Amino acid sequence: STIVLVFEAPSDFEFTVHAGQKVKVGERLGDL
Amino acid sequence: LMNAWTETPTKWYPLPLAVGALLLVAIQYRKKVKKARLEADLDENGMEVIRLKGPWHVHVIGALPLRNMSRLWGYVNSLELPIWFRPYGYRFYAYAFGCNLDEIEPADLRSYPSLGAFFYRKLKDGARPVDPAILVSPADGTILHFGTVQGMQVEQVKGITYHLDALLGVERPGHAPSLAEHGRDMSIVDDQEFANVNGIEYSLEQLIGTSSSSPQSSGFSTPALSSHAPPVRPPTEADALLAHPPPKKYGERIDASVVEPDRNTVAHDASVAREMGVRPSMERKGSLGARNLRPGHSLFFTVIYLAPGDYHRFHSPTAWVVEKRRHFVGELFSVSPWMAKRLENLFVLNERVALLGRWRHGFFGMVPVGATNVGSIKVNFDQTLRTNVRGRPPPPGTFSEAVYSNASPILRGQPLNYAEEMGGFCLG
Repeated sequence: STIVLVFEAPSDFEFTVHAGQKVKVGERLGDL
Repeated sequence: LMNAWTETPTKWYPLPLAVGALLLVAIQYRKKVKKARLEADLDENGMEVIRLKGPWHVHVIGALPLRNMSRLWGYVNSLELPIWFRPYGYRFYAYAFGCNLDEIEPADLRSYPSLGAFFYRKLKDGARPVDPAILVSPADGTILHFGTVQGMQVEQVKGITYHLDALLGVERPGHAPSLAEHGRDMSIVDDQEFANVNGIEYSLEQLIGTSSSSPQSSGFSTPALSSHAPPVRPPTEADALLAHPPPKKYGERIDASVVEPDRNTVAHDASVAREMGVRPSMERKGSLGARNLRPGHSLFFTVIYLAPGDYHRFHSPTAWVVEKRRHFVGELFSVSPWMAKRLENLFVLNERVALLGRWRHGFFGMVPVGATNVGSIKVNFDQTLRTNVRGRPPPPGTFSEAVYSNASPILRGQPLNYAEEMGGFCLG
């Protein structure tokens, strides 16, 4: 299964992950 | 060969014009066919018609009865296993798919009656510390892809895109007002008849005016009646509608929560709104706030793939308010990275539940997408949602919608905090 997030954010929002990275609930995905 | 090449006389003569003309016609015709094929992909609203596109094996998989296979898989995994077998079976599954048995709750493997129950296991409290960032992962899994939405096109994987409207659905003009709107028409609730018709002993006016009890999770609670009896008038058609709502047609909005607030809830939600930094949404930006972004804002997306061995409940990725959900009954292709790289439109063909709302920075959407082995999607605050039900799926892009406006009148939606459990994926 898959979860797709689509969201509006200030343009300086940055993802702190990379494709292929394993993540767990609550881990940082991105920040301003 | 040399003689033939050197001695054969070259004879020049004009090509008949017809051949040139035929060539032009052929080129024109090919262009027209190509354009017609592109046009055919657009429906009357100019939206791209979602079709199965990809290499031949994708079409072979598309011909399989995926939904029936998924339901059979779910049925088999709902069968109760003998108690003595459960530890061995679940340990084998954990070994094969890399599950971490130390963090599950309850830890005793015999307490899971079936593989389906084990698949929908919970985690121990504290097993997932929450990062203070504004966006955290909603699930255990692998980041398949992420980036910025350019021109309403979302990238499935490098090079393959689909339209955001196809993923989230488009507001349709002239939508039938939902029961919730009828239900909130104060003129029909200040009426003893309405109360009787609905088997309750008070009207909403009395609830808001007198009671201090908190609402039950389903239906109405029955606080003490206020002293004055409201004027009685013959039941209207709206009372009858509320008493016996018509069967839901596909695509019609239903209200997933009929809990009416009382004063405490309203005050509590106002404080939650301040805490979450979410504006009480009086202005209805429509579900696709994605269209009218605030200046200096962009639209981002990220795709997280949950492998069979991952913990399959999903949590809230931030503090946000879910205003509505759109359930798209679709196919149940595998969503593995292998398939995502080959099957275009995978996430807009599959069964999915688009949860739409807003957070402190504007529009926010979260879309759990089902797959062959996990066709069922549960949302804790939406008991009316049923996924992967029997029957032919309607054309891609049609959805049934539920609004959560009654969950909280101040926030006009279901408020969720960081890492709050929202629901999950079940086998079959």
